Amino acid sequence: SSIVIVFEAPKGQRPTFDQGYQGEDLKGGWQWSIKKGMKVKVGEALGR
Amino acid sequence: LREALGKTKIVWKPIPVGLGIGFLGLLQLYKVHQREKAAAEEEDRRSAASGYGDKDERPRKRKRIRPSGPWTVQLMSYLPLKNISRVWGWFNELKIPYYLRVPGFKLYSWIFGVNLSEVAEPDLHVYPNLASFFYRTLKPGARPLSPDPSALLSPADGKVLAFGTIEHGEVEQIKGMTYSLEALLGSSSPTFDGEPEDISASHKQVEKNTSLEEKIKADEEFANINGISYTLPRSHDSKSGATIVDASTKSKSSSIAEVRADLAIAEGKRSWLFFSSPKAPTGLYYVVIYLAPGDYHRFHSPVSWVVKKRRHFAGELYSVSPYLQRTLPGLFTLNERVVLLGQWKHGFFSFTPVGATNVGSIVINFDKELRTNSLLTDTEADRAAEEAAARGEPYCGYSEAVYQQASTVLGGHALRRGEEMGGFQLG
Repeated sequence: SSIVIVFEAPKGQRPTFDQGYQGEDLKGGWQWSIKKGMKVKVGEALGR
Repeated sequence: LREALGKTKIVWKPIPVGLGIGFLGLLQLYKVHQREKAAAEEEDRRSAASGYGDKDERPRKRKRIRPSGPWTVQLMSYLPLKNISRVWGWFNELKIPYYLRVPGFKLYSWIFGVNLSEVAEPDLHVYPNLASFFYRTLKPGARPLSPDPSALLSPADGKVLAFGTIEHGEVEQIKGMTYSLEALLGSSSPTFDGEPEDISASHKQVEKNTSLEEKIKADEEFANINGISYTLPRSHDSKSGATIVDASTKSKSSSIAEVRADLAIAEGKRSWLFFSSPKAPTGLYYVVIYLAPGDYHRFHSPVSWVVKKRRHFAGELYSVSPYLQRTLPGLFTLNERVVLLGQWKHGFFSFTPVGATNVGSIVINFDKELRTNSLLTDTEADRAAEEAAARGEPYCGYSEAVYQQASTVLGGHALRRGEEMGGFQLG
């Protein structure tokens, strides 16, 4: 059996030049904390 | 002859277990066949009564899914997977002799890596069969929840097969093999509103430009005025064809409070309406978790959210093992599955348990009307396909129910993060 979760989450925003943008990735967006093939247990964080 | 009969020694031997199991299996297949035959006859009578007198004039039944793929997959598509699954389920519900339970479950645990120290019931004799052991509960505190309130929690024990973003409405199954979101969840999933058709225009208008608290208040007033649409245990939404059901178990007050608080926090950051906040652009993300036979087979809510709709795709019951996921494109869109659609603080949220041959039954705790891997739902799906064909429309492939509760003003069934939602049962 398998479980598929599909959800909407913030993409994050690129800081503007006024805010000191220095070419880094999107800030404040969805971030995964897993890897493919990783074993997980109920209650562990998959992302935030 | 008399001499032979008198002098021949009679030796009693036990019937081999395999032969016994084979016989019982055949008996069960025969019973299933008889039931299907009876259901088909009933269907014939019903069709004849509805004006399709001649069998040849009737629209054809739902076609069996025949996927493309290597010969192993082709071969599998000709197996009666649902019947096998039902026989397997029946077999696993047979009582195991008392003294064989502990060694049997220990052997199973050793083969499939079950950690017996965390099983809630220490005495394995309590489980009368493999089906009940498979659907075991765990000791309280065995699965602590991540303290991060913004985290998406793992709903089950298992292995992460895939995760990522959904681009152009397509989900990647395994590298290079994709399937569309619409095929997985059904059409128009991101734009549903989960409300019955008879909601007045003024109510909709209230919903558009108000805060969450005002919306809840408006919902309460609306529920008082139009109580029937919220309190009827079962009715039909003629617009979408969805069945409106009362969630069998009412949301816990703590769940409602937590979901409300969660949505209220989000309310300050984004609009209640979907895809409408200019401040926080959102994307669609997905994650697939595979549960191995030895894993704990109940699933829990990954976040605090409100389930508004349920879609049941009768589908087939192919195995969902990693091998088949590599070789059978769009496997999840072929299999029987229950799609739960709803909303969380960031917007759209869906949770889809996908059945397999050995774990055909999907249980949703708050939906007692749901029947999966059942002859009845198959017949209903066939009937729906026939009706769609009679109207000259394509069959959407699923039956839909909208959750409504008299006490819940969130417009669905509220689930707290970590709350048990249901599980997979054998067969």
